[in-house]
Amino acid sequence: MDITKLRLLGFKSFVDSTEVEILPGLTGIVGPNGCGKSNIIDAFQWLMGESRPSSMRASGMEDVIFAGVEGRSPRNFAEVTLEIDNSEQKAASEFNRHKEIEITRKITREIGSSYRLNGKEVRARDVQTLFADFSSGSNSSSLIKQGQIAELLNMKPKDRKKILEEAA
Amino acid sequence: MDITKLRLLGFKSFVDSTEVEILPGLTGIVGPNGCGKSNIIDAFQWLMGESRPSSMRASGMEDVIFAGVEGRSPRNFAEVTLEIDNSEQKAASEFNRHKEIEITRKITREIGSSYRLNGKEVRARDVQTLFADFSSGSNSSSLIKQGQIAELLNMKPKDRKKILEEAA
Amino acid sequence: GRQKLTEAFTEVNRTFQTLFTRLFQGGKAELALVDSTDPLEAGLEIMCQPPGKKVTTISLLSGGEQTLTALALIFAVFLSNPSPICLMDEVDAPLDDANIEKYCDILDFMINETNTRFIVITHNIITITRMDRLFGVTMMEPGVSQLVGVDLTRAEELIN
Amino acid sequence: GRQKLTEAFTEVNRTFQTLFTRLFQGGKAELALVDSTDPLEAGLEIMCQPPGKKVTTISLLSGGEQTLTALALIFAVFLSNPSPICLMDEVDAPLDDANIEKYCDILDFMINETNTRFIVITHNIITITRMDRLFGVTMMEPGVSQLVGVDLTRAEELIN
Ligand SMILES: Nc1ncnc2c1ncn2[C@@H]1O[C@H](COP(=O)(O)OP(=O)(O)OP(=O)(O)O)[C@@H](O)[C@H]1O
Ligand SMILES: Nc1ncnc2c1ncn2[C@@H]1O[C@H](COP(=O)(O)OP(=O)(O)OP(=O)(O)O)[C@@H](O)[C@H]1O
Ligand SMILES: [Mg+2]
Ligand SMILES: [Mg+2]
Repeated sequence: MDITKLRLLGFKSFVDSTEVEILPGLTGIVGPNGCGKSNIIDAFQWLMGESRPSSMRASGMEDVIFAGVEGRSPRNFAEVTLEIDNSEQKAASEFNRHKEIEITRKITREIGSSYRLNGKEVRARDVQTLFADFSSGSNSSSLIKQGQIAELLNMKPKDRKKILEEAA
Repeated sequence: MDITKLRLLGFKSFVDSTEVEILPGLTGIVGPNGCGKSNIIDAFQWLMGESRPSSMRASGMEDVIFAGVEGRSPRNFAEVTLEIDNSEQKAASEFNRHKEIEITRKITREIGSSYRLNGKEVRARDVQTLFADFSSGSNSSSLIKQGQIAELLNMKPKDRKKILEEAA
Repeated sequence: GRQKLTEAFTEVNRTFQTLFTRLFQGGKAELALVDSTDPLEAGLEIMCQPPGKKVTTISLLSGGEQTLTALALIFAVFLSNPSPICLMDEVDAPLDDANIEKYCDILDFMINETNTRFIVITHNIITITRMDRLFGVTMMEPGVSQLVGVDLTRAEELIN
Repeated sequence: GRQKLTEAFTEVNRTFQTLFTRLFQGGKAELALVDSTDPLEAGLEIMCQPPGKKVTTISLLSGGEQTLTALALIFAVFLSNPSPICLMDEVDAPLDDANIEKYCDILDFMINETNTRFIVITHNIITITRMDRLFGVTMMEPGVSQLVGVDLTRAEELIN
């Protein structure tokens, strides 16, 4: 599986549709404080099935929907889409028949979240199975959020061991 | 009161006698990772009466004594001295007769810590009175250790209020 | 206790608001006592509004915005009772270049307001050029720290 | 569960030791299960010896040394089961210039070992020049984020 594109619409500060192309190798993201860099990481984690508002730096999950600023009205929904190239057919079994996989998570105010895989509605659990290898939980080795290393260093040995569970 | 000099001997990685001259304005300290910059801050905090090994990044207080490396044998004691210019006589009352104040804290393996003020032995409580305005505790606004801001940001509102107590 | 804490809160809150607006060059912020009507039991919340954004609590800001806000609070407490010395260990690490300059502007402001002498540990080249003098710490002998003077003009060479 | 955890521990420990020595260009380190003989109950301790120094636990190292050691551990776990993407948000903030280069060397090593695509958020000019491509995020309109392409040669101009 290769991840090829991330698309945000109405997610946090990305009110307009934004495409992040993901190519092999190292892609750097730069910009001033508060411009929205960490919001891109939040979008990945949210799409992969994150259900705790606290790890989205939010008090309720609807806080990920664009809240409005001077000159721009608040949005009613937020949507994040990930495009995956599965031509080598390495995805988990029930998804392997697709050469291209497009996963979308959408949250609408007062209605809640829904997931779509290539246009068809699926459950949160199905998406979490697809991403089982990605492990995007808070102790994940493939998603290191801002300040997470300092947290790991301050952990007691018993809590620190949780990081090994991903490898087990 | 003006702080004019800090001297370390056998304190952590500063095995040889080292003088840090402190002049008015901004004094920068630079150097590679692990070279000993934060150890200078620890020396200040220790001299002002710190009694918890954990805030010295140590498991026991004797860990502040130079532990030895290849080619240098461990030391038996550590000593930190602070020179204060009190010519404007603004120190707390019982110390005000001195124009120059020299405070030394020394720790010797298996014997413990002792304090000296201008050569005469004093108690830890006396030193803490002299530095009452400096407040060098863990929530102090005049001593911001590495990683402390991240800790303050992760605190619950009830704990965060402790920072106000210094001002009260 | 209660009277003193309320007075301290009011004074620190006033200074905090001034420093926040100076650091962010606009916007506004304020401290709030929450979770109890009794100041001794209450917690301290920090409400912030960077320029052009909505009001939120400090936890919804970005990493750099949080650091700048925390510095405004710490310095507000410091200014309520300035001590002769202030030591800071790599507090500028999360800041971008523009905010590093603002952090140094506030240090200059504090130097003018008080007689305090500052010791600033940093890896940031912009902060280095704003210092009055520099010390380098090295380990020529592994495990043994030595202090050396660093010529400020050499630091200038580092960045040009 | 016990068998799996012990196997994972042994594999991660081996990779961790290799990465630590590569990052520190010498020295040695190892993981240890402490506080209980039962792996399911035990805690994870990290023993480290940077080159030229004595062995200590990770908590006695400096800020930058701790970050480098934590990265060796995180990447060791990652390599035990590499995922198609890896995202890092300003993990290089506490590192000095020499260690930034070593961090980037390890990223290059991981690119060669796996098919993983990396997204690296940074403020550090050295890390920027080691990227294959760059995106900038700006808020031309206050509060509204926009993604723009950044020409890598322009980044080179930034530092020369
Ligand atoms: N639901 C939302 N609607 C609108 N804006 C939001 C929303 N949630 C967060 N934001 C904005 O996003 C900003 C934070 O962005 P982010 O944390 O990504 O910054 P950053 O680029 O990572 O900065 P730093 O370099 O300081 O870490 C906040 O200042 C906030 O204004
Ligand atoms: N008692 C001791 N005896 C000898 N060396 C010690 C002692 N205590 C600490 N050290 C050494 O001091 C080093 C840490 O120094 P310090 O934390 O001051 O580094 P630093 O310059 O702040 O680095 P960074 O930029 O990474 O924060 C450790 O690597 C350790 O080897
Ligand atoms: Mg960020
Ligand atoms: Mg340090």
